[in-house]
Formats: sequence, structure tokens, C-alpha cells
Amino acid sequence: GQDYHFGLEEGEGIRELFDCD
Amino acid sequence: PPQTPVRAVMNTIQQLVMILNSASDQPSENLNSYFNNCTVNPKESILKRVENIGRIFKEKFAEAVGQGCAEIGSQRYKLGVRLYYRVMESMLKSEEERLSIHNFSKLLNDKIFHTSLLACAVEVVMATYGRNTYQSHDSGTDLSFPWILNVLDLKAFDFYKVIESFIKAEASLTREMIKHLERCEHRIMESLAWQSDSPLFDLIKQSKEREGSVDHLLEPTST
Repeated sequence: GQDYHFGLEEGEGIRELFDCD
Repeated sequence: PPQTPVRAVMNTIQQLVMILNSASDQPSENLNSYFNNCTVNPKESILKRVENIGRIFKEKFAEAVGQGCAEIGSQRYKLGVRLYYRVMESMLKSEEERLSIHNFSKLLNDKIFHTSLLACAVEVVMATYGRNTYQSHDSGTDLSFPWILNVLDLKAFDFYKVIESFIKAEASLTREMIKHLERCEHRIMESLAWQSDSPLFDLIKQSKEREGSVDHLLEPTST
């Protein structure tokens, strides 16, 4: 099967995902 | 650095086992300095949460596979905590480089972030060490995903948020482990995130309100 698909864009990281930006 | 095919293939389970076996049960110096840089130092609440969740996990594990295997549960959890600290440090390092900030107080004092990250680490350990050791016990309870979510009382959508960052942050994951996390991701997207108590619905509502458009998307009950 193909590799993991990294979906997060530029400027998106764990901090943004948990509304801490 | 994103996971490259070669790196994933080269990594073996032995690598992660060796890393976890030699890792410390406590946060490293580096991680402690991140804690100290926070406006509100999160260390005490982190240690307390690791202890509380540990008690619950070991209890539920023993319930599921029999008291005779209780020791295996505490071993799994111990390695999970080591991986949790290791990945947290790696995540903070890359966030620090990406955002050039040093104070992660809000993130590191976020209970859901920690519970999700810890759950992901324990899930990887459970998947890595597999079930063969306690397979013989006909426990009936399947400990594979999403069992960990019920044990930690964690919403699938919140668990989903850490998966990609976890894979990016932990270079020693094998191909099978990444595939396992990817299957968890798909299961969450396809069904678990849409259960009626999911935080997803509030988020959709909030984004709709922010957009100010008519809220036709949300049905009163999720079907």
C-alpha cells in the first residue's frame, strides 16, 4: 500500500489543532 | 521530517523496543526546560495525570485479560509513558523551530492534548507488543483500538488530532505501526468521530456561526 498521507498544511501544527495559537 | 518510505521500512520493532527500554520514566532535562518556560508550569499536573491514568489503565487491563496478566498491563503502560514523554519533546522541538516560540503554556496545560498524546503512545506500544502474550486467555475483550479511548474516556476526534503530529515526531515508528495509526485515523473519520457525543458537531456549529451562513448542515440527531 502507499505511504501515510500527510494532510497538515504549511502553518498548521499541533498548536493550531488544539487552538493554542 | 515527514516519514519517508525508506525510513519506515528500515525501522524495525527492535529499534523502538531498544529505545523505550533505555528511555527514562521521567521527563528529560529538555522537556523540563519546556515546562519551566511555560507561564504556568504544567509539570505537576502532567505527573499527576500520568499516575491517575496509569491506575485506571492497569485496572481495566487486568479486568480485560485477567489478574494474572496485570503485570503485563503495567509494563505496557510504563513503556507508553516513556514514548509519550519522548514524542512530546520531539513535537515541542519541531514546533519551536516552526513558530520560533518557547512558551507552550496553553498547549502543555491542555488536558485533552496530553490525554490524546498519552493514548496514542500507549496504543502504539499495545500494537507493537501485540496480543500474543495474553492471546491464550480467552478474555473476550478486544484490547485493540478503540479500547484505549474508552479506558481514558477520550473522544475519538481528540485522539485523531495528534496522529499526524505523532507520526512526524517519532522517527522510529515502523511501517506497520504507521499503517496501524492510519487505520485508526480512517476508522475515526469514517465512523467514530460522528457518534452523537463527538465534539465535532460543536465545531461545525461554531464554524457555521462564524461564517454566519444558514445552519442547514446539522440535523437534530446524528444519523
